[in-house]
Amino acid sequence: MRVWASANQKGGVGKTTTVACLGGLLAESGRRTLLVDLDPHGSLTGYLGHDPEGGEGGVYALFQAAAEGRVGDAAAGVVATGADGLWLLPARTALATLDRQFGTREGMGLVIARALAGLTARFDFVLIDCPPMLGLLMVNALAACERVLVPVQTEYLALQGLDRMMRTLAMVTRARPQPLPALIVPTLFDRRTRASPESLRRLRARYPQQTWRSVIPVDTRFREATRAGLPPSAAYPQARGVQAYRELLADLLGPGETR
Amino acid sequence: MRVWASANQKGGVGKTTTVACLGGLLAESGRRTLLVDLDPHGSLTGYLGHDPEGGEGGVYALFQAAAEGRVGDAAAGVVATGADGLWLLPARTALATLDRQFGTREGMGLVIARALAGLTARFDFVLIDCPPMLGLLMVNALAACERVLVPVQTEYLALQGLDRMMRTLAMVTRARPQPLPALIVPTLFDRRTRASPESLRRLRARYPQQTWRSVIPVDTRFREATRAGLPPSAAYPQARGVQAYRELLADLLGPGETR
Ligand SMILES: Nc1ncnc2c1ncn2[C@@H]1O[C@H](COP(=O)(O)OP(=O)(O)OP(=O)(O)O)[C@@H](O)[C@H]1O
Ligand SMILES: Nc1ncnc2c1ncn2[C@@H]1O[C@H](COP(=O)(O)OP(=O)(O)OP(=O)(O)O)[C@@H](O)[C@H]1O
Ligand SMILES: [Mg+2]
Ligand SMILES: [Mg+2]
Repeated sequence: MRVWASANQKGGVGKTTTVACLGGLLAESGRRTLLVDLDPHGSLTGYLGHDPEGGEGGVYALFQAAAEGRVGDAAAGVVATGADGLWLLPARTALATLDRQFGTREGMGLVIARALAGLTARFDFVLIDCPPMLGLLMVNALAACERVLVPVQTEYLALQGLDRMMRTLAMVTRARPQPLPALIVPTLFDRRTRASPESLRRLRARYPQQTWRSVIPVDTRFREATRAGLPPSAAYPQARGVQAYRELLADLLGPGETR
Repeated sequence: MRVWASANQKGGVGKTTTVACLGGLLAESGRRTLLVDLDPHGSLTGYLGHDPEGGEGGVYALFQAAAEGRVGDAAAGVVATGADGLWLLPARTALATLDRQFGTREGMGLVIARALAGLTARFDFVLIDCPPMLGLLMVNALAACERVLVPVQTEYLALQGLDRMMRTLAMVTRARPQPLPALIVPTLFDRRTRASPESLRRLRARYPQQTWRSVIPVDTRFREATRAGLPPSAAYPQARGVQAYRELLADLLGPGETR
């Protein structure tokens, strides 16, 4: 089972879109795929037709169990989505209180990693969506994954915050047994502006080894797809943006794995 | 002195852009204007040429003072920006630790309100930028302001999260002596998509009394303006997006105040 996270402290850069799109493509290629929503705002949960305010279970229950000294049952919280082979561990708005309740308590950084360990027989891939804030939830995602995708909007302000994000990753990586590879994914690339090509140049100059070789273009289909409640590739298979995510997935899977 | 906040738990909807643009327009019209950056990510601070990782002072020092039972000296933390009449109380990345440290402690929700009370002779307007997370920082902003602007991207997913934001506002409002008027500002309106006009219709139907009568259009000049480190109105005075914010400001000031 492979676990990837999509993280960036900057808001609105395409973290959720990246998880929804890659998740949809993985499921279409026959891989059993689980999406985990760690954002208290629950964008991914709402996108896939579930209510982040609703009932018990989901990710929050795992933290409640951990606070009582137990490992929660992740499988019990998994729900179906509208797409075959694609499942969801939904967020709850109550996740917003976690930092206040457990922020300084030992061992709360491994709740998600431990819960996912119980699912290795059931899923081939897990993609984790993060909130736009450095806190307990992002730390859990970074501790649970083997690779982190960092969507970065191709504009000037985004580059300033990225340095901090990359330093945060380096800090968290030091505490792990094995290094955590990070791939910067330039998103919302808009060739009509000066900002996009220029900030992409700066990005490649600053992080030559860690920036994806291509970009995800601005594509209005992504906004339309959220209406259908389906992953972008199911709603608009031929869209330019979806095609770019196919290329990204091919690069991430590497030459050995079949498409 | 009038205090407005720009808040929404959803990321990337134009909270910072709204504060930078309205702040620039207020300063140009001769009003002494202070921008307060409560986002640990420090987008506004970085935009206006200051480093959110740098030294002491700024907003964080106010919380440290409060933790020691004192009211901090906000004036000491105020820095200049590149625009005349526009000042900044910068963010620090250390703000990300506040919820963990002080989240459950009494009285930490009024730190900003108390600090701003000491600045009424110096400024005519204060605009507060919020992080995309419901926590101590947003609570402080809502307790300190007399009006809250809620930028909402005109797309489907944004509407789902908005209901929660509006319920949060209603909850916080109950604890205040006087009601907190909220104005929903439709942003990133893109007439080329189906999503924008349709979600705007839904927005107006759901919140007829609280949605601004017009919209802020998608305008690539906003991204370009961040490169110049100047408020959008100083970098691109004739831009469509800036013109829309002029209209918003005129409506917010009301017929009595001069433009
Ligand atoms: N390549 C793209 N082209 C056009 N629109 C996009 C693209 N990627 C994402 N979007 C749109 O931009 C908005 C922000 O994307 P998304 O919600 O995925 O960002 P996020 O980083 O997850 O935000 P948050 O910080 O709130 O979690 C959404 O409306 C989405 O539909
Ligand atoms: N009307 C607009 N047209 C085009 N681009 C815009 C518009 N408003 C904002 N943007 C761009 O969208 C991005 C997100 O805007 P901004 O950073 O202001 O959002 P935010 O809500 O403050 O994000 P965060 O949740 O990270 O604080 C920025 O790159 C900004 O330049
Ligand atoms: Mg998201
Ligand atoms: Mg912002």
